[in-house]
Amino acid sequence: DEQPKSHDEL
Amino acid sequence: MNIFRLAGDMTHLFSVLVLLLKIHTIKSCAGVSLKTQELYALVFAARYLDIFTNYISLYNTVMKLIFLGSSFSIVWYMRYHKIVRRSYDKDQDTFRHYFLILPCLLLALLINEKFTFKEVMWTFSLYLEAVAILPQLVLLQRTRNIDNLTGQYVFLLGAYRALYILNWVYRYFTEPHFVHWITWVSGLVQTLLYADFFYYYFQSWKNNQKLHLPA
Repeated sequence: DEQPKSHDEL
Repeated sequence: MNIFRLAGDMTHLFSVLVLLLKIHTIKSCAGVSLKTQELYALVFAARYLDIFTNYISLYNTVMKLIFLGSSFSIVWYMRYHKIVRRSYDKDQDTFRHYFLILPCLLLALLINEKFTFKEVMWTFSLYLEAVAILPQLVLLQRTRNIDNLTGQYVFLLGAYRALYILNWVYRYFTEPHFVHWITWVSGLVQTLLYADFFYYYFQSWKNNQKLHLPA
């Protein structure tokens, strides 16, 4: 499942 | 990646390095709250569950490993290192941080972006991080002597989230439908908790005095 963009942050 | 987020990550990295340096070199954790450190270790454990399954970038993975490694080693030092643990002020570090964990978990189960295990744990880590500094701020109020390194540690920890807020504003205006209320609200609450600390920190810096918080 495509990881929502917001989880590209630490 | 934008300058605010990079500055935020570097400030956050610097805060944990300042703390590790203090504990490792002078073998003392005076004025540091073990409860806050344990909460942060839990925050990173809950947030970085997908560190090996969801590769984003080398930078992202390396930073996650650093944050996980540093937070757990700080907890290890304060709990088990025979010299460091002696300087831990457990009579003063009495904030019942377990009372923070459960409400954050319940809230994450109620308010989240997607009701999956990973997403709930990620949301839990956001809520927990927002309040993780409380035991440390309470301890600072109690211990009169706030040494420079501990003061700098708390300041940097607060500054990193403030920079992240600028990052969210920037991303909101530059990326279509980049909207994450949960992240924004918990990040704002987290930064506001530092407000009075920032005020006294700035006052002490301006008057070139030792930092002390009113009882």
